Amino acid sequence: GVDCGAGSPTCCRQEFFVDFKEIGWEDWIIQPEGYHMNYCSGLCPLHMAGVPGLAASFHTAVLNRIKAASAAAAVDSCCVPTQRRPLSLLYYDRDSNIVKTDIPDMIVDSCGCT
Amino acid sequence: AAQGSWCPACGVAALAPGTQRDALLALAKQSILAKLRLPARPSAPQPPSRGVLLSALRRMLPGMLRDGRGPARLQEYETLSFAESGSSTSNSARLHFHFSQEVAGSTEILQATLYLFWAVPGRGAQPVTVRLLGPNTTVASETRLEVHRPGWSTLDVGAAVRSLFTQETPRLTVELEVPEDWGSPLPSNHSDSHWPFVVAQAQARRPRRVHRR
Repeated sequence: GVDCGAGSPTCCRQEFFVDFKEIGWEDWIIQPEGYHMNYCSGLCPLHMAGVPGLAASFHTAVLNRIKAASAAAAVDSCCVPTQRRPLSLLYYDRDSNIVKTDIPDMIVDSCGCT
Repeated sequence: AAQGSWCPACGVAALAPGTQRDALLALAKQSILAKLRLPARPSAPQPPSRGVLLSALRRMLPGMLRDGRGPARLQEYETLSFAESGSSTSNSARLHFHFSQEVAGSTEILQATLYLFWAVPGRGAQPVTVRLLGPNTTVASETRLEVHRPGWSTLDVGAAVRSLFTQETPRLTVELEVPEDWGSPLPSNHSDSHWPFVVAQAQARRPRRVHRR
């Protein structure tokens, strides 16, 4: 996957960090100090469809064949996460219990074109 | 996403920088609260004292409430709940442990352990009684222990907590009774590092399988 640079138009991972102190959540979220809510943005022109995105998936292979045979039949390709990992949270619930949980697929590590 | 955009993130790119940041912060809050099944952020918590917390962390199973346990297939919750003292007599005391409905409503309990410290005065084996009380304070279970020296003991309360999780406001009530000459079975205040606590491990309920016809 590609990390977004200045003004890169094609599909990339845009880093975005949410500081819990900035949004006033540092009193009930013990750890971590913030959340990397990275997201995918940018264009997926036809020649990038399936790169590196879900190229491994059967559907993408089929779509590529359709595109090759007839550009008119092509469908839009979207910039989506290709690798994600959990967000591990330690927080106080409303009874002041200390709760730890790992929320799956919350942090985007890389993006690609479908 | 902005109306009509064909990509989930395309709308964000079209916003002005300031609005974009506000939108993303709002999305982050919404996303975390939704995943924790919380209607809103919990109001100002009452953190336990440092001594109480360190003592509890030291007693737990190694690795609990710690990072790096690796992603599990189903979202897991580990909850550390400190006792809230209830009614008491000269040699008995009731404790309440509250669990959040958000976690209770959508998870199944894997295990739950009650940690109790006995400050045994004198020598020799001394009998103590631990009762788990049902919602209408009837005795759901009674355990008699022989305590030989000051120290911690644990009690499996998994079944009791599991039965709680079907209630609107899950609350575990425990009654401790010790020999008359001990005095109260509880430390004198909440910030004592021997304050009782429960550690529960829960897992998100498996999504019910939808059978294709």
